[in-house]
Amino acid sequence: PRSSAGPVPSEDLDDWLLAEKYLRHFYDLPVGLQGRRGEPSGHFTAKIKEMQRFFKLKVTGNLDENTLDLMKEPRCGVPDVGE
Amino acid sequence: YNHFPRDLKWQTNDVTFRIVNYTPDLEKSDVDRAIRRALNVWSDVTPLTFKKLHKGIADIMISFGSREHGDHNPFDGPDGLLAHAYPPGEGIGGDTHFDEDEHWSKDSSTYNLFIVAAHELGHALGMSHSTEPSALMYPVYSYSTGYPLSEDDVEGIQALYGPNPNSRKVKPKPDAPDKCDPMLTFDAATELRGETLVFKDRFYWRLHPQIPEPEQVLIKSTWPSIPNKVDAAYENPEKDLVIIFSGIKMWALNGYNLVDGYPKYIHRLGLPKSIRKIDAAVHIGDTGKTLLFTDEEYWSYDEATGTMDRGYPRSIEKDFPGMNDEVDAAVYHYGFLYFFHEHVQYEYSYNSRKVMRILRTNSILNC
Repeated sequence: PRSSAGPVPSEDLDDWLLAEKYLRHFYDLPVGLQGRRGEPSGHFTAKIKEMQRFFKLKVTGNLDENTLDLMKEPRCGVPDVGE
Repeated sequence: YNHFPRDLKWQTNDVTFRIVNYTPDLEKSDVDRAIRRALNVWSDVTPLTFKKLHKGIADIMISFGSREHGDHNPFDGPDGLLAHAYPPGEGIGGDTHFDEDEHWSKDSSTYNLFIVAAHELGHALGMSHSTEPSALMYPVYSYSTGYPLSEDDVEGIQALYGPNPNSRKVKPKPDAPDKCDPMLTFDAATELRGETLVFKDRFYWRLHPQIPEPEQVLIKSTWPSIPNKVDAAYENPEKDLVIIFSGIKMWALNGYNLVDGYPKYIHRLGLPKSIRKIDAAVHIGDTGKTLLFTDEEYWSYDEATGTMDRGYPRSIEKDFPGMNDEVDAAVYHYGFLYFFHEHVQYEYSYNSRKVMRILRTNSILNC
């Protein structure tokens, strides 16, 4: 298994940044560092769960394949929650 | 459905709109028509009326722009964010913006302007996003024909404005099928490169061996040119093709891409013209034969020679003892045929020629 201390492979990093941007735009994820794949912040995990609940995905809090697939779908720019 | 916080809505039923600029992707008249049709979708089911202004400030200002376009809420280039709109209110309230970096169309070829506009204008009237995949207010884009509002959308907008006092009853589109409905029946099922696809109404579930939870997807959001109703489907792994049957036509998929030259008529396989629909199809890798089920009979198609085997059709009941006499869908896994008929699934051993287990149809969907 890949050590979490090692450099994050670029595709993981891209996915991570995509997810952060998505959650910030649509789920009001607070600005600021949110940890990284393997060591996500509590906020990040909570927002992933909120998005998975909204889209009726399995609520794992992990950035799994189904969740990432959905984040890459073309969509409306209006947030899914809150103001 | 959801509304915006504080149930924001227009305080009058007579709302004004203005199309401030136009996309070069479409004729101006096509844009006018798409926007008018999109507004009609909502006025059909409420007392709302929409008056078009050609200058000055309207409640709903409609425009096309890319990247940062004046509201500090930038678009992101092609795909991704397609458009956005603001809830009812003064100033920017109700305004609706489309991303000019998308290609806008009036069919399924790229992003259909009418469908996106109907969604965005839902926001401009006070609707937020729905969690119902079949709802127009679902956040993810999907192409579909026919009346765009689902029951969920109609209930949501009427909770804000009430029904249209003199409307002919519109028939909302049906909601998404519930995978754990004990009475669930399948339209079709097939393998696709190690995944299993199960078709029902306008949707399919995508089952991945390592992911317990199936993903429900609109057929049109993956294959806009395939009909909303699939009768049968099978995979020929040797050719890396999936064949989809609907009515008397068939389409070929290579992965998630449509193969050129399709659709073709099913009679090209050697079926008589009297056959108007295939109920189920399954490829038996061990024999190279594809079985096609029609009513109480089935045919055997030899993939290598591209011809129908002689001596067919034969009776399903006679050749598959213990099975029902009709089949809705079928898949083949490691020597077992899985037949689905109504809400029952039969696990049939191809070698010992008998039914080994009888399960509920949706046990395959982790229910």
